[in-house]
Amino acid sequence: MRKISIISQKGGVGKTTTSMNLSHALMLAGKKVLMIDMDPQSNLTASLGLHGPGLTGIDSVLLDQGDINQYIVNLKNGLDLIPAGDKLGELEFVTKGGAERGFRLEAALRKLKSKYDFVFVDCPPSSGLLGMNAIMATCEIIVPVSSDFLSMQGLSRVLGIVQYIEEKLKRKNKKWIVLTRFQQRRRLAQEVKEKVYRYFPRLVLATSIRETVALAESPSYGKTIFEYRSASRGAQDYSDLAKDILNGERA
Amino acid sequence: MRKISIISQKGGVGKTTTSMNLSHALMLAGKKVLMIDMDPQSNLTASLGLHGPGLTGIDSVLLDQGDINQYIVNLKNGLDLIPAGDKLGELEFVTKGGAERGFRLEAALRKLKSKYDFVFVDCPPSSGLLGMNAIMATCEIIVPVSSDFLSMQGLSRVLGIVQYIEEKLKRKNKKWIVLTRFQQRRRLAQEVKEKVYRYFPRLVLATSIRETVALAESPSYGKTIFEYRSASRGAQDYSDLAKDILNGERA
Ligand SMILES: Nc1ncnc2c1ncn2[C@@H]1O[C@H](COP(=O)(O)OP(=O)(O)OP(=O)(O)O)[C@@H](O)[C@H]1O
Ligand SMILES: Nc1ncnc2c1ncn2[C@@H]1O[C@H](COP(=O)(O)OP(=O)(O)OP(=O)(O)O)[C@@H](O)[C@H]1O
Ligand SMILES: [Mg+2]
Ligand SMILES: [Mg+2]
Repeated sequence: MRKISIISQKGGVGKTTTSMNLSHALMLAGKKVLMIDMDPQSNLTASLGLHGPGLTGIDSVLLDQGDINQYIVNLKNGLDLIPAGDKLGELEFVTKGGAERGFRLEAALRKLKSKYDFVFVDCPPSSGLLGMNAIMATCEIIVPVSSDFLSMQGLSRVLGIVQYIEEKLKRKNKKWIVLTRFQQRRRLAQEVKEKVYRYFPRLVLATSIRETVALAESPSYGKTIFEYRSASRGAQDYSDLAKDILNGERA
Repeated sequence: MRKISIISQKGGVGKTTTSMNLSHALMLAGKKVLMIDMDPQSNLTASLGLHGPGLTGIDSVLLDQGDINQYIVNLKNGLDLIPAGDKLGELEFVTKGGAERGFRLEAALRKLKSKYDFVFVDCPPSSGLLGMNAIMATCEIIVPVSSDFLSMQGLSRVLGIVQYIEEKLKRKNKKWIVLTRFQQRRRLAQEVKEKVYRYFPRLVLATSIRETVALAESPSYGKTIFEYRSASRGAQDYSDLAKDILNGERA
């Protein structure tokens, strides 16, 4: 079971877009995939069409020791989701419990009954306890980098944090970088791509996800790109990215 | 002195881009402006060309009761900045102090010696103590909404939070919405614009900021759009937005 966090401290770089579409692409490639929404904003949950007050999910697991298996929502054959839940934001303010608070998701994942090939954890754009739980619970991280200066800054920062955690806890996470919202004709996008390839050659995944309006539209229908427009370039890019992940494919 | 927070829980909607460029536009219109970087990611600080470890700023004011006047960096005649500082992220984890922790920025602003026409507070994409301090310290908020589904969701959420605070503390903040990263030809952008105008007619500012690559490029040079490309559409849009703010101009 490959457990992967989608992490970046920069906002709006495509963490949620990648979580939902890469997961569905892997399911279409025959894999059994679980997505977990670790963002109190519930963007992943809403993007997949689940709304409404009183929604519960990973918040009950992390705050009230709920059984993780009770909160799995089956979306399709081979694609499941654990929603964020309305109370997830409270985890950041839990003061009792010391270091254990950072390992609650890891403990919960060990109790999963179903055999998944992939577990993806969509993270919020911040570095508190939620992101910490995701890093501790997974063995791989994907950092989406959108093609601009501040996103590049965020990349160095998050890799630094992960490295610090790895040294402190003597553990190694596999790291991947994916270029997102890529606009071929923008010089800035080409400059960022070239810099990322130069500084992190062994981490960059071969496929860049191009900026295409269908990827921005599909969440408003509660659909992934494959449900919304399966012949689009966005669907093609995420299918190719899934192959990269399956092959451990670097650029 | 108009004190304005730039707030949204959605990442990457243009809070920082708006903070730096609207501030500079107002200074060019003859106003004396102070920007405060309340994001531990220091994006505003870096976008204006200030880098380097050991940078101190509003973190020292909020965590160590530093004198706010000591941390003002004068960028131009009429345009000042208080950097975030490396330790700003620690504020979210301060547990001693109860409700007072949410009012530290407000207390600090009262000690400002210089007479500013505008104070802008750039906020992180989250709703913890940093955002709380910004809301308490300012009398107006601007919520940038980029032209997509998740950004619209974030808008309702943040307006709900601000309303809740207003009821609890019996105070009224003036609220403004600005459409950002607007792409005329995208149907989704037109749909979001039309929805925002319909649901919040008295809050939307007349000028939408168009998506233009120069706005994404200028931070990599440590420059605002006016320093980088003063004849660009991005500069025009932020100049027009400054006029809207000066006139209390709604759409
Ligand atoms: N390749 C793309 N083409 C077009 N639009 C995109 C693409 N990737 C993401 N978007 C849009 O950009 C916005 C930000 O993307 P997304 O919400 O996935 O980023 P995020 O990193 O999860 O943001 P946050 O930090 O708020 O969690 C969304 O409206 C999304 O639909
Ligand atoms: N109108 C625009 N045209 C082109 N690019 C833009 C525009 N507005 C913002 N951008 C770019 O989009 C990215 C996100 O913008 P910005 O960092 O200002 O958003 P933010 O809301 O402050 O993000 P965060 O939530 O991470 O603080 C940046 O790289 C910025 O340069
Ligand atoms: Mg997200
Ligand atoms: Mg910002």
